[in-house]
Amino acid sequence: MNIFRLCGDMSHLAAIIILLLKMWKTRSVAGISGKSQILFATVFTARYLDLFTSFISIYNTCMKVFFIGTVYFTIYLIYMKFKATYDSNHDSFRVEFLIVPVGGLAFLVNHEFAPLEIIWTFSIYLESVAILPQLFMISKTGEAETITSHYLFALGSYRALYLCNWIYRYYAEGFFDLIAVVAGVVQTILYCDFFYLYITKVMKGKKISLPA
Amino acid sequence: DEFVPKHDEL
Repeated sequence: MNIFRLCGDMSHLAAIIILLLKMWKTRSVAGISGKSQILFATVFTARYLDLFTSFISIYNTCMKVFFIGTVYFTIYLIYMKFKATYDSNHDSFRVEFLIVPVGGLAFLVNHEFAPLEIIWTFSIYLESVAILPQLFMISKTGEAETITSHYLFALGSYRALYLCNWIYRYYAEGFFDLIAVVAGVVQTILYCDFFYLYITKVMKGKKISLPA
Repeated sequence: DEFVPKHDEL
């Protein structure tokens, strides 16, 4: 463990907590893409299959349980508890256009042609594009609530911090995982446009409103 | 055979 990865995990944790607080306090899921949350649930389920087979640390296990638990709770809030506030008209990204290519790529490009490894690779590739339905929804509604912007900033920062973690681990431990790094770079690049809006607007107390 | 990194990250 290193400071970059710890900050990355804390940023990821913060994002999930911000999202849950937004939903619970406002009792509304307006502006939140249920499809992205379903993709994140798929990512965590696929990646944490080894939750019961390989023990790494108490921290690792607790975080995995927390991530899986909260993402399914988020889906429950969106599609059941606060269903009336879910904006399905604007959450119209065709996720099959993500899952099929990502699934195919996981079969073709992986570290080892073994079931668990391919599923892990699928989760890495899927995570890099899982935020697209959410960003697409914001571009369609033309705006994002400030709390949603904080959620996205924390979520985008987590993988950017992981890039720093991989640089550190390469020089400190000789650890290098090309698949995770390439997917992490793609994932972070997808947030760049949003990061720009966040820093130029939200940091100055304005709301994010895209030219619709 | 190629080293398969043990996935110790979240």
